[in-house]
Amino acid sequence: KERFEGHQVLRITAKNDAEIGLLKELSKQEDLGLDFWTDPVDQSLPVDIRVPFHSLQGVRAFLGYHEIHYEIMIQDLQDLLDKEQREMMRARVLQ
Amino acid sequence: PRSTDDYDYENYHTLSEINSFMDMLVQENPKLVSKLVIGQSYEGRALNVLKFSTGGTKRPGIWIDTGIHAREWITPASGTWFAKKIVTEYGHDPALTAILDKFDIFLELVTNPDGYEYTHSSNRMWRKTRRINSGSSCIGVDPNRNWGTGYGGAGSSSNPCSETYRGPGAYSEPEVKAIVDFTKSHGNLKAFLTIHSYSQMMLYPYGDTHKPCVDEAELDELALKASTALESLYGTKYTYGSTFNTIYQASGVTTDWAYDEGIKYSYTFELRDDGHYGFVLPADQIIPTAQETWLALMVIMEHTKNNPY
Repeated sequence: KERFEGHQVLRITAKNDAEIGLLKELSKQEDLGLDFWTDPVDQSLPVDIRVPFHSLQGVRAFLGYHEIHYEIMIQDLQDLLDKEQREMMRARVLQ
Repeated sequence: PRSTDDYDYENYHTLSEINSFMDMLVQENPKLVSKLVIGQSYEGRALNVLKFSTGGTKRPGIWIDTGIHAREWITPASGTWFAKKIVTEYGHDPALTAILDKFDIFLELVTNPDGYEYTHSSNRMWRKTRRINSGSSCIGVDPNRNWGTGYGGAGSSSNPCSETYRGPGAYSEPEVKAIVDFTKSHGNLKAFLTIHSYSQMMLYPYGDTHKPCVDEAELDELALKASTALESLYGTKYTYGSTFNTIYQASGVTTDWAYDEGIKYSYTFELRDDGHYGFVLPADQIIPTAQETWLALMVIMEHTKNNPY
Protein backbone atom coordinates (compact mmCIF):
# COMPACT_ATOMS: atom_id res chain seq x y z
CA LYS A 1 0.00 0.00 0.00
CA GLU A 2 1.48 3.29 -1.07
CA ARG A 3 2.11 5.69 1.77
CA PHE A 4 2.32 9.45 1.68
CA GLU A 5 4.47 10.28 4.70
CA GLY A 6 5.75 13.81 4.52
CA HIS A 7 3.76 14.65 1.43
CA GLN A 8 2.33 18.12 1.73
CA VAL A 9 -0.43 19.74 -0.23
CA LEU A 10 0.38 23.36 -0.97
CA ARG A 11 -2.27 25.86 -1.89
CA ILE A 12 -0.71 28.44 -4.19
CA THR A 13 -2.28 31.75 -5.04
CA ALA A 14 -0.81 33.17 -8.19
CA LYS A 15 -1.12 36.92 -8.56
CA ASN A 16 -0.54 37.29 -12.29
CA ASP A 17 -0.19 35.42 -15.57
CA ALA A 18 3.58 35.26 -15.22
CA GLU A 19 3.21 33.26 -12.01
CA ILE A 20 0.66 30.99 -13.67
CA GLY A 21 3.23 30.45 -16.42
CA LEU A 22 5.89 29.54 -13.85
CA LEU A 23 3.56 27.04 -12.20
CA LYS A 24 2.87 25.48 -15.59
CA GLU A 25 6.60 25.10 -16.06
CA LEU A 26 6.81 23.48 -12.66
CA SER A 27 4.12 20.99 -13.65
CA LYS A 28 6.30 19.80 -16.55
CA GLN A 29 9.16 18.76 -14.28
CA GLU A 30 8.26 15.09 -14.04
CA ASP A 31 11.17 14.20 -11.77
CA LEU A 32 9.51 16.15 -8.94
CA GLY A 33 6.56 13.74 -8.91
CA LEU A 34 4.07 16.53 -8.32
CA ASP A 35 0.37 15.76 -8.29
CA PHE A 36 -1.64 18.81 -9.32
CA TRP A 37 -4.96 18.51 -7.50
CA THR A 38 -6.01 21.71 -9.21
CA ASP A 39 -4.18 23.07 -12.22
CA PRO A 40 -2.62 26.46 -12.86
CA VAL A 41 -5.20 28.15 -15.04
CA ASP A 42 -6.06 31.61 -13.87
CA GLN A 43 -5.24 33.91 -10.98
CA SER A 44 -8.80 33.59 -9.72
CA LEU A 45 -8.37 29.86 -8.99
CA PRO A 46 -6.03 28.47 -6.35
CA VAL A 47 -3.52 25.84 -7.41
CA ASP A 48 -3.26 22.84 -5.08
CA ILE A 49 -0.25 20.59 -5.46
CA ARG A 50 0.59 17.40 -3.61
CA VAL A 51 4.33 17.53 -3.18
CA PRO A 52 6.24 14.36 -2.24
CA PHE A 53 8.63 14.74 0.67
CA HIS A 54 11.69 14.41 -1.56
CA SER A 55 10.59 17.39 -3.65
CA LEU A 56 9.44 19.70 -0.90
CA GLN A 57 12.65 21.58 -0.50
CA GLY A 58 13.02 22.16 -4.22
CA VAL A 59 9.44 23.26 -4.72
CA ARG A 60 9.52 25.63 -1.76
CA ALA A 61 12.78 27.10 -3.02
CA PHE A 62 11.24 27.57 -6.46
CA LEU A 63 8.20 29.31 -5.02
CA GLY A 64 10.31 31.41 -2.69
CA TYR A 65 12.73 32.45 -5.40
CA HIS A 66 9.87 33.62 -7.62
CA GLU A 67 8.01 35.14 -4.66
CA ILE A 68 4.92 33.09 -5.34
CA HIS A 69 2.57 33.03 -2.37
CA TYR A 70 1.57 29.67 -0.94
CA GLU A 71 0.12 28.14 2.18
CA ILE A 72 0.36 24.62 3.49
CA MET A 73 -3.07 23.12 2.98
CA ILE A 74 -2.19 19.65 4.30
CA GLN A 75 0.83 19.35 6.56
CA ASP A 76 1.29 15.59 6.25
CA LEU A 77 -1.05 13.74 3.92
CA GLN A 78 -0.41 10.36 5.55
CA ASP A 79 -1.64 11.68 8.91
CA LEU A 80 -4.93 12.58 7.26
CA LEU A 81 -5.17 9.21 5.51
CA ASP A 82 -4.39 7.36 8.74
CA LYS A 83 -7.18 9.29 10.43
CA GLU A 84 -9.52 8.41 7.59
CA GLN A 85 -8.65 4.72 7.97
CA ARG A 86 -9.11 4.85 11.74
CA GLU A 87 -12.55 6.38 11.28
CA MET A 88 -13.54 3.67 8.83
CA MET A 89 -12.32 0.96 11.19
CA ARG A 90 -14.05 2.53 14.18
CA ALA A 91 -17.31 2.76 12.25
CA ARG A 92 -17.10 -0.94 11.35
CA VAL A 93 -16.42 -1.91 14.95
CA LEU A 94 -19.36 0.18 16.16
CA GLN A 95 -21.55 -1.40 13.53
CA PRO B 1 -25.64 -3.53 8.18
CA ARG B 2 -28.72 -5.66 7.70
CA SER B 3 -30.76 -2.94 6.10
CA THR B 4 -30.19 0.41 4.45
CA ASP B 5 -31.51 2.02 7.65
CA ASP B 6 -28.47 0.60 9.45
CA TYR B 7 -26.04 1.65 6.75
CA ASP B 8 -23.55 4.19 8.01
CA TYR B 9 -24.00 7.16 5.69
CA GLU B 10 -21.56 9.19 7.75
CA ASN B 11 -18.56 7.11 6.78
CA TYR B 12 -16.69 6.06 3.68
CA HIS B 13 -17.15 2.50 2.45
CA THR B 14 -15.41 -0.10 0.36
CA LEU B 15 -16.70 -1.19 -3.03
CA SER B 16 -18.17 -4.39 -1.63
CA GLU B 17 -19.99 -2.46 1.08
CA ILE B 18 -21.47 -0.11 -1.52
CA ASN B 19 -22.48 -3.07 -3.68
CA SER B 20 -24.18 -4.66 -0.67
CA PHE B 21 -25.95 -1.39 -0.01
CA MET B 22 -27.32 -1.41 -3.55
CA ASP B 23 -28.60 -4.97 -3.20
CA MET B 24 -30.28 -4.16 0.10
CA LEU B 25 -31.93 -1.06 -1.35
CA VAL B 26 -33.34 -3.10 -4.22
CA GLN B 27 -34.54 -5.83 -1.87
CA GLU B 28 -36.26 -3.36 0.41
CA ASN B 29 -37.92 -1.37 -2.40
CA PRO B 30 -38.68 -3.84 -5.17
CA LYS B 31 -41.44 -1.69 -6.66
CA LEU B 32 -39.27 1.39 -6.92
CA VAL B 33 -35.66 0.29 -7.30
CA SER B 34 -33.91 -2.20 -9.51
CA LYS B 35 -30.28 -2.83 -10.30
CA LEU B 36 -29.02 -2.87 -13.85
CA VAL B 37 -25.62 -4.19 -14.80
CA ILE B 38 -24.62 -2.11 -17.80
CA GLY B 39 -21.24 -3.71 -18.42
CA GLN B 40 -17.98 -4.78 -16.88
CA SER B 41 -14.95 -2.75 -15.92
CA TYR B 42 -11.50 -3.36 -17.38
CA GLU B 43 -10.73 -5.76 -14.53
CA GLY B 44 -14.12 -7.46 -14.83
CA ARG B 45 -16.12 -5.80 -12.08
CA ALA B 46 -19.83 -5.24 -12.60
CA LEU B 47 -20.89 -1.74 -13.59
CA ASN B 48 -24.00 -1.38 -11.46
CA VAL B 49 -26.68 1.22 -11.98
CA LEU B 50 -29.64 1.78 -9.68
CA LYS B 51 -32.85 2.44 -11.54
CA PHE B 52 -35.59 4.31 -9.69
CA SER B 53 -38.85 3.91 -11.53
CA THR B 54 -42.50 4.09 -10.63
CA GLY B 55 -43.50 2.19 -13.73
CA GLY B 56 -44.52 2.99 -17.25
CA THR B 57 -42.64 2.28 -20.40
CA LYS B 58 -40.25 4.42 -22.41
CA ARG B 59 -40.24 7.06 -19.75
CA PRO B 60 -37.73 9.86 -20.03
CA GLY B 61 -34.76 9.45 -17.75
CA ILE B 62 -32.32 11.40 -15.64
CA TRP B 63 -28.77 10.09 -15.34
CA ILE B 64 -26.54 10.72 -12.35
CA ASP B 65 -23.07 9.23 -11.95
CA THR B 66 -20.60 9.45 -9.10
CA GLY B 67 -17.10 8.11 -8.60
CA ILE B 68 -15.72 8.35 -12.12
CA HIS B 69 -12.45 9.64 -10.62
CA ALA B 70 -11.44 7.03 -8.11
CA ARG B 71 -9.98 9.21 -5.37
CA GLU B 72 -13.02 11.48 -5.16
CA TRP B 73 -14.54 9.41 -2.36
CA ILE B 74 -17.04 12.05 -1.36
CA THR B 75 -18.95 11.46 -4.60
CA PRO B 76 -20.04 7.80 -4.18
CA ALA B 77 -20.60 8.55 -0.50
CA SER B 78 -22.98 11.36 -1.49
CA GLY B 79 -24.53 9.18 -4.19
CA THR B 80 -25.35 6.52 -1.62
CA TRP B 81 -27.09 9.14 0.47
CA PHE B 82 -29.02 10.33 -2.65
CA ALA B 83 -30.19 6.78 -3.29
CA LYS B 84 -31.58 6.44 0.22
CA LYS B 85 -33.08 9.93 -0.01
CA ILE B 86 -34.99 8.98 -3.16
CA VAL B 87 -36.63 5.93 -1.62
CA THR B 88 -37.36 7.75 1.62
CA GLU B 89 -38.85 10.84 0.03
CA TYR B 90 -40.84 9.27 -2.77
CA GLY B 91 -44.48 9.61 -1.80
CA HIS B 92 -43.65 12.20 0.85
CA ASP B 93 -41.85 15.01 -0.95
CA PRO B 94 -44.27 16.30 -3.59
CA ALA B 95 -41.50 17.65 -5.83
CA LEU B 96 -39.55 14.38 -5.95
CA THR B 97 -42.74 12.39 -6.27
CA ALA B 98 -43.80 14.47 -9.27
CA ILE B 99 -40.39 13.92 -10.88
CA LEU B 100 -40.53 10.15 -10.35
CA ASP B 101 -44.08 10.00 -11.64
CA LYS B 102 -42.79 11.23 -14.99
CA PHE B 103 -39.13 10.25 -15.10
CA ASP B 104 -36.90 7.34 -14.22
CA ILE B 105 -33.70 8.17 -12.38
CA PHE B 106 -30.54 6.19 -13.09
CA LEU B 107 -27.76 6.39 -10.54
CA GLU B 108 -24.32 4.85 -11.07
CA LEU B 109 -22.63 5.03 -7.69
CA VAL B 110 -19.18 3.73 -8.54
CA THR B 111 -18.50 4.55 -12.16
CA ASN B 112 -14.85 3.51 -11.96
CA PRO B 113 -14.90 0.46 -9.68
CA ASP B 114 -11.38 -0.75 -10.50
CA GLY B 115 -9.96 2.61 -9.58
CA TYR B 116 -12.11 2.87 -6.47
CA GLU B 117 -11.01 -0.56 -5.27
CA TYR B 118 -7.41 0.44 -5.94
CA THR B 119 -7.78 3.55 -3.79
CA HIS B 120 -8.79 1.28 -0.91
CA SER B 121 -6.20 -1.41 -1.45
CA SER B 122 -3.10 0.27 -2.80
CA ASN B 123 -3.09 3.98 -3.53
CA ARG B 124 -5.58 6.38 -1.98
CA MET B 125 -4.60 9.05 -4.50
CA TRP B 126 -5.45 7.03 -7.64
CA ARG B 127 -7.63 8.85 -10.16
CA LYS B 128 -7.74 6.90 -13.43
CA THR B 129 -8.98 3.52 -14.60
CA ARG B 130 -6.66 0.50 -14.23
CA ARG B 131 -6.01 -0.23 -17.92
CA ILE B 132 -2.57 -1.58 -18.74
CA ASN B 133 -1.16 0.68 -21.45
CA SER B 134 0.85 -1.25 -23.97
CA GLY B 135 4.34 0.12 -24.40
CA SER B 136 4.22 2.05 -21.15
CA SER B 137 4.86 1.21 -17.53
CA CYS B 138 2.16 3.69 -16.55
CA ILE B 139 -1.30 2.39 -15.79
CA GLY B 140 -4.72 3.86 -16.41
CA VAL B 141 -6.75 6.24 -18.50
CA ASP B 142 -8.59 9.33 -17.35
CA PRO B 143 -12.21 8.30 -17.93
CA ASN B 144 -13.17 11.94 -18.16
CA ARG B 145 -11.01 12.48 -21.25
CA ASN B 146 -12.12 9.33 -23.07
CA TRP B 147 -15.46 10.42 -24.54
CA GLY B 148 -15.95 10.99 -28.24
CA THR B 149 -16.82 14.67 -28.26
CA GLY B 150 -13.60 16.64 -28.56
CA TYR B 151 -11.60 13.46 -28.05
CA GLY B 152 -7.89 14.03 -28.58
CA GLY B 153 -8.12 17.79 -28.15
CA ALA B 154 -5.57 19.94 -26.39
CA GLY B 155 -7.35 19.58 -23.08
CA SER B 156 -6.15 16.04 -22.63
CA SER B 157 -2.87 14.17 -22.81
CA SER B 158 -1.51 11.51 -25.11
CA ASN B 159 1.01 10.49 -22.45
CA PRO B 160 -0.06 7.34 -20.55
CA CYS B 161 1.79 8.63 -17.49
CA SER B 162 -0.34 11.77 -17.35
CA GLU B 163 -3.31 12.03 -15.00
CA THR B 164 -5.33 13.27 -17.98
CA TYR B 165 -4.31 10.51 -20.41
CA ARG B 166 -7.10 10.20 -22.93
CA GLY B 167 -6.54 6.52 -23.69
CA PRO B 168 -5.73 4.74 -26.94
CA GLY B 169 -9.03 5.73 -28.56
CA ALA B 170 -12.38 7.31 -27.85
CA TYR B 171 -14.52 5.04 -25.65
CA SER B 172 -11.58 2.67 -25.12
CA GLU B 173 -12.51 2.39 -21.46
CA PRO B 174 -15.28 -0.14 -20.84
CA GLU B 175 -16.46 2.03 -17.95
CA VAL B 176 -17.13 4.82 -20.46
CA LYS B 177 -18.38 2.63 -23.29
CA ALA B 178 -20.96 1.03 -21.00
CA ILE B 179 -22.52 4.42 -20.26
CA VAL B 180 -22.42 5.36 -23.94
CA ASP B 181 -24.16 2.14 -24.94
CA PHE B 182 -26.71 2.48 -22.17
CA THR B 183 -27.47 6.11 -23.03
CA LYS B 184 -27.88 5.35 -26.74
CA SER B 185 -30.04 2.30 -26.16
CA HIS B 186 -32.21 4.19 -23.70
CA GLY B 187 -32.55 7.04 -26.16
CA ASN B 188 -34.61 9.27 -23.92
CA LEU B 189 -32.35 10.67 -21.21
CA LYS B 190 -33.16 14.33 -20.60
CA ALA B 191 -30.58 15.27 -17.97
CA PHE B 192 -27.06 13.97 -17.45
CA LEU B 193 -25.31 14.88 -14.22
CA THR B 194 -21.80 13.70 -13.52
CA ILE B 195 -20.40 14.33 -10.08
CA HIS B 196 -16.79 15.09 -9.19
CA SER B 197 -14.95 16.80 -6.37
CA TYR B 198 -13.62 19.19 -5.06
CA SER B 199 -13.67 22.76 -6.27
CA GLN B 200 -17.29 23.77 -5.71
CA MET B 201 -18.38 24.32 -9.27
CA MET B 202 -21.23 23.57 -11.61
CA LEU B 203 -20.01 23.22 -15.17
CA TYR B 204 -21.88 22.95 -18.43
CA PRO B 205 -20.72 22.45 -22.04
CA TYR B 206 -18.37 23.04 -23.58
CA GLY B 207 -15.03 21.98 -22.18
CA ASP B 208 -13.26 21.40 -25.45
CA THR B 209 -13.97 24.77 -27.02
CA HIS B 210 -14.54 28.33 -25.93
CA LYS B 211 -17.56 28.47 -28.23
CA PRO B 212 -20.81 28.66 -26.27
CA CYS B 213 -23.28 25.83 -26.61
CA VAL B 214 -26.66 26.66 -28.12
CA ASP B 215 -28.43 26.47 -24.77
CA GLU B 216 -25.85 28.40 -22.79
CA ALA B 217 -28.25 31.09 -21.55
CA GLU B 218 -30.68 28.53 -20.16
CA LEU B 219 -27.96 26.34 -18.68
CA ASP B 220 -26.36 29.36 -17.06
CA GLU B 221 -29.61 30.54 -15.55
CA LEU B 222 -30.38 27.05 -14.27
CA ALA B 223 -26.89 26.77 -12.77
CA LEU B 224 -27.50 30.00 -10.90
CA LYS B 225 -30.78 28.64 -9.48
CA ALA B 226 -29.19 25.32 -8.58
CA SER B 227 -26.14 26.87 -6.93
CA THR B 228 -28.34 29.32 -5.02
CA ALA B 229 -30.37 26.40 -3.67
CA LEU B 230 -27.19 24.56 -2.75
CA GLU B 231 -25.73 27.56 -0.97
CA SER B 232 -28.92 28.14 1.01
CA LEU B 233 -28.26 25.20 3.33
CA TYR B 234 -24.74 25.72 4.65
CA GLY B 235 -23.49 28.73 2.73
CA THR B 236 -21.24 26.70 0.42
CA LYS B 237 -20.27 28.99 -2.46
CA TYR B 238 -20.27 27.58 -5.97
CA THR B 239 -19.06 29.10 -9.19
CA TYR B 240 -20.57 28.05 -12.49
CA GLY B 241 -20.10 28.41 -16.20
CA SER B 242 -18.83 26.44 -19.14
CA THR B 243 -15.97 24.09 -18.35
CA PHE B 244 -13.68 25.88 -20.80
CA ASN B 245 -14.30 29.33 -19.36
CA THR B 246 -14.54 28.37 -15.72
CA ILE B 247 -11.56 26.08 -15.29
CA TYR B 248 -9.64 25.07 -18.38
CA GLN B 249 -9.84 23.37 -21.73
CA ALA B 250 -10.86 19.78 -21.10
CA SER B 251 -11.32 17.55 -24.13
CA GLY B 252 -13.26 14.33 -24.39
CA VAL B 253 -15.31 14.98 -21.27
CA THR B 254 -18.60 13.43 -20.20
CA THR B 255 -20.62 16.62 -20.19
CA ASP B 256 -19.69 17.63 -23.75
CA TRP B 257 -20.50 14.16 -25.01
CA ALA B 258 -23.89 14.00 -23.31
CA TYR B 259 -24.84 17.44 -24.62
CA ASP B 260 -23.87 16.54 -28.16
CA GLU B 261 -25.95 13.37 -27.79
CA GLY B 262 -28.92 15.70 -27.44
CA ILE B 263 -29.18 15.72 -23.65
CA LYS B 264 -29.61 19.40 -22.98
CA TYR B 265 -29.38 19.47 -19.19
CA SER B 266 -25.81 18.26 -18.97
CA TYR B 267 -23.72 19.32 -15.98
CA THR B 268 -20.58 18.39 -14.14
CA PHE B 269 -20.60 19.04 -10.40
CA GLU B 270 -17.46 19.62 -8.38
CA LEU B 271 -18.45 19.01 -4.77
CA ARG B 272 -17.12 20.86 -1.78
CA ASP B 273 -13.96 21.50 -0.19
CA ASP B 274 -12.98 25.00 0.77
CA GLY B 275 -9.25 24.55 0.74
CA HIS B 276 -8.55 22.32 3.70
CA TYR B 277 -8.75 18.70 2.65
CA GLY B 278 -9.12 18.38 -1.12
CA PHE B 279 -9.76 14.74 -2.00
CA VAL B 280 -9.54 13.74 1.66
CA LEU B 281 -12.71 15.42 2.83
CA PRO B 282 -13.43 14.18 6.37
CA ALA B 283 -16.29 11.72 6.69
CA ASP B 284 -18.26 14.03 8.95
CA GLN B 285 -18.79 16.24 5.89
CA ILE B 286 -20.42 13.50 3.81
CA ILE B 287 -23.99 14.19 4.89
CA PRO B 288 -23.79 18.00 4.72
CA THR B 289 -22.22 17.70 1.27
CA ALA B 290 -24.89 15.29 0.08
CA GLN B 291 -27.69 17.38 1.58
CA GLU B 292 -26.63 20.59 -0.11
CA THR B 293 -25.91 18.86 -3.41
CA TRP B 294 -29.32 17.23 -3.33
CA LEU B 295 -30.95 20.66 -3.31
CA ALA B 296 -29.13 21.56 -6.53
CA LEU B 297 -29.96 18.23 -8.12
CA MET B 298 -33.61 18.75 -7.29
CA VAL B 299 -33.61 22.17 -8.97
CA ILE B 300 -32.16 20.67 -12.15
CA MET B 301 -34.46 17.65 -12.09
CA GLU B 302 -37.54 19.81 -11.54
CA HIS B 303 -36.51 22.15 -14.33
CA THR B 304 -36.03 19.14 -16.58
CA LYS B 305 -39.52 17.94 -15.71
CA ASN B 306 -41.09 21.35 -16.27
CA ASN B 307 -39.32 22.08 -19.54
CA PRO B 308 -39.85 19.14 -21.87
CA TYR B 309 -37.94 19.17 -25.13
